[in-house]
Amino acid sequence: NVEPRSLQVFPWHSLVPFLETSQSN
Amino acid sequence: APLSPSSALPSFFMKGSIIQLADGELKRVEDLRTEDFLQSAEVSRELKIDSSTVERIDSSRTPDAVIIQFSVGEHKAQVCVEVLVEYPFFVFGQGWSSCCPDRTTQLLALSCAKLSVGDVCISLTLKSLK
Repeated sequence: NVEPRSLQVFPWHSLVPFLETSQSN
Repeated sequence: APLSPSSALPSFFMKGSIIQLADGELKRVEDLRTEDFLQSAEVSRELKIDSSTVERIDSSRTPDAVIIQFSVGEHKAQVCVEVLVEYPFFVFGQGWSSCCPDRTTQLLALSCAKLSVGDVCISLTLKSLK
């Protein structure tokens, strides 16, 4: 028997770096 | 100062990981396309996509790490990050790329291109930064 495993879901924004530039207009 | 690399890559880069886009659609990490990030950022109230061009890739004192200098956004702000050589970035129109694609594939099973100077990566910034 194979026990069902809970599926982990990750948000899209985890995958790309957050490069804060502290740039203001 | 560059950000310090973590000792291990996040598990969501592993091939087969399920990623939820902003509209709720689920995709595997290896199936993501540039449009998925752009469309998700459009829906987001807080985040927007920036273009970050790789300016330099230098070796690091930290083993198996590199220091990548990006030119970020329309103001070309210079940002350095220190990451493991296998850390994948998403290049516009190309997909996942890392400084050592063989190692990325070995560790994560994620197919990668070679990240090079001049590549334009997807990065995030806050929409409220005006």
